[in-house]
Amino acid sequence: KVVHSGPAGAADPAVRLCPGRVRYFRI
Amino acid sequence: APHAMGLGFREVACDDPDVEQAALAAVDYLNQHLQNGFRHILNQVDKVKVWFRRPFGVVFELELDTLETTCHVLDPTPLANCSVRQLVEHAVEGDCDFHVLKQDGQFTVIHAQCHSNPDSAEDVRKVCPNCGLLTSFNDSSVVNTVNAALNAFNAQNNGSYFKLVEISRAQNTPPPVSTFVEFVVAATDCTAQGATDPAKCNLLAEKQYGFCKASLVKKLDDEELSVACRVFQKQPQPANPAPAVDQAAPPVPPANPPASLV
Repeated sequence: KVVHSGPAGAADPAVRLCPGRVRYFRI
Repeated sequence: APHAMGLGFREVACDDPDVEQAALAAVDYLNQHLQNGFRHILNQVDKVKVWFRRPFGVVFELELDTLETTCHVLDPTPLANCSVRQLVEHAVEGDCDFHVLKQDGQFTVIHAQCHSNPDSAEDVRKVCPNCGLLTSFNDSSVVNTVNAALNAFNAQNNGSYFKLVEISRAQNTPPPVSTFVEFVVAATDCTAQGATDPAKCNLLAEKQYGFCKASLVKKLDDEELSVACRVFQKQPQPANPAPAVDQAAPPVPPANPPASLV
């Protein structure tokens, strides 16, 4: 029985390490 | 995080708690070593590399983005109570590179280099077409406003004569031009009423600074001066003044930490 998998196992989107969160605002 | 084996450093998330602690220690160091102007607050960790140090400890190589607050470096107000200079006030951001050593749970800054830039006039205009823009300290309207405000403050004051120490900030609004200034003064050994020749008045050995805000607003056929100063507690004489964070000269790198650390 052929199981049609979805698209080739989409890799977890790389966790974006940087830049970090903006605490106030960006100029 | 991918172990960047062979590169000698590890990449971690910029919002990692340890990175945040290192960044806060770095900004504290910056504020303790700024010689003039306003204190800064951490806005964003742009980049971080973690280098392993032999025999122990790690060095955080940080690129930080800071924002200027409204507290002058001489103002004893806790940083947490200082407001961030808003975009409509013509904000100023800092870009800093730090190396922070973490060892035995302690964070120590071993390299610091920062420079600051005001927001562009166009960006301020976008959020506020009629707000003041930062202007040069030797602009004639700035010099006139500071002198008039200092004279007015000393005239109202029946204690020491205060001298100008630093112009910290100056803005002009679009016509009718009004000028807003912030400057630092210090008490001298003259009395405010008796200072006939200010050049002969010397700052007190036990420094007493004040921070003033003043404006000279042009009216139809008149101009209105207002000035408000906060005088800080006297400062004990420093045993040896703290080294400045020299934003201009390249800091002395401690023997290229990444290489030696690797």
